[in-house]
Amino acid sequence: AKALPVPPEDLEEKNAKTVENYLRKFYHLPSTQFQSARRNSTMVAEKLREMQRFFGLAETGKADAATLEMMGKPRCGVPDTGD
Amino acid sequence: FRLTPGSPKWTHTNLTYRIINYTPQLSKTTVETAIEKAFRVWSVPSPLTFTEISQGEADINIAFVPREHGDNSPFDGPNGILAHAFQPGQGIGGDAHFDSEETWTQDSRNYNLFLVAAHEFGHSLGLSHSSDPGALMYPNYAYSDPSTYSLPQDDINGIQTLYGPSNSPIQPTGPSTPTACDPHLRFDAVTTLRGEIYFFKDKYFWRRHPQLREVDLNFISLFWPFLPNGLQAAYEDFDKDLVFLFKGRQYWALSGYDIQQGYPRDIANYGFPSSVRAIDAAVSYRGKTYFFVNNQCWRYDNSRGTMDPGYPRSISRAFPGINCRVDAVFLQNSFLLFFSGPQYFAFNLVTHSVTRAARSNLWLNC
Repeated sequence: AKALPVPPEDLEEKNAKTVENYLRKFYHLPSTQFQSARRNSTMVAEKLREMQRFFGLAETGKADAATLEMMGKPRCGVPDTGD
Repeated sequence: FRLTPGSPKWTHTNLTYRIINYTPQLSKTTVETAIEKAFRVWSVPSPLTFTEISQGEADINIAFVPREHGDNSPFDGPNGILAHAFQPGQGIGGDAHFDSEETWTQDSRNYNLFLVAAHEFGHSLGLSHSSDPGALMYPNYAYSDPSTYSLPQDDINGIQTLYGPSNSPIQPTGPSTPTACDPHLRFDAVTTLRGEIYFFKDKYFWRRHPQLREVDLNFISLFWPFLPNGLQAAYEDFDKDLVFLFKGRQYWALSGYDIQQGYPRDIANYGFPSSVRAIDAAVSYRGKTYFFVNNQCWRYDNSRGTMDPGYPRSISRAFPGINCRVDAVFLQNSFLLFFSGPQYFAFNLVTHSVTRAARSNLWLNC
């Protein structure tokens, strides 16, 4: 079978990458280099809430299904906030 | 609407643009027409004018480029990021880039060049992204029929904040996005669809999940590009697992999200006389479909395929307590939920009486 189920851990990692990539492109999430994991997750949650507020989603600060669905939609490349 | 931080804008209103290259998927003429139409979206409500030049430095350069193309904002191949543009200014300022690996079309297939270009030119003129889901400057792509497209009010407000009103004596206005908690909200049509409830309004619909009770707003065109805006009635035929949608004398059939072939058809097929120009609301229940037109109710026998004798009759006679014109109606359990203006009435099919009345937008979690 071509469509092999994705193990949950990979899916979570894949989702995390999608979220960081999206927030970096459109919400100026700083690069995670030289930052502690703790600080990074705080920053990601903060930017996620900003993105969820913009799109009128529930401000969970988590990569929930509605947020991931929104991130998957085709869109303009200009950031949603800032310069 | 939002302005780009610092409110950069052009200091002159007679702007020039130049199409640097083309996409092989559309003819040159089609590209030029789409770009010209996209600029006209902004020139109509503002004092701006746009003139195409074929040589020299234009205010706004337009190019189709792939992946990394020298501006530190690489494209990503098909889907994902479709295009981007730069705020007003010299050099690259104002320029609009389109991902050459996208499929560019002039119809409802992804992605309509006119719609994406009109959005990007908003950035070229100094607008940022709007959080209004109906605005042209909303970041996500949403198809809308170009032949009937008019710039939404949110975007008109934005461009006029930057450049002032149009020079024409009559100021153009545009459609506003309905808000769920608007106390005056009236629905165009309501129907169930395999357990979900669809509330139609203008070119949008709210979709309510039966258990999660989450409500999300969508463009009709995003799901059914061929359906018109402003539907007037809708009902689900549970036996045939079909949803029927009405506007004027035309009706369409959906199986799930798929539009059925051979539609639209004329409501003469139900036995309506030519004097009936439109349907206000419809609901199907136990093999009968009830149609509401002005203050009358028609009843159609789904299996016989004809209208029942003794109809039409007044709505208040068929459904005591429903003494008003009906905007929309749907069936839930043993209740018919009638919507009229900002109110709904719950009609108990067992007691044959109205047992509850409340605000319509309670259904949208307001």
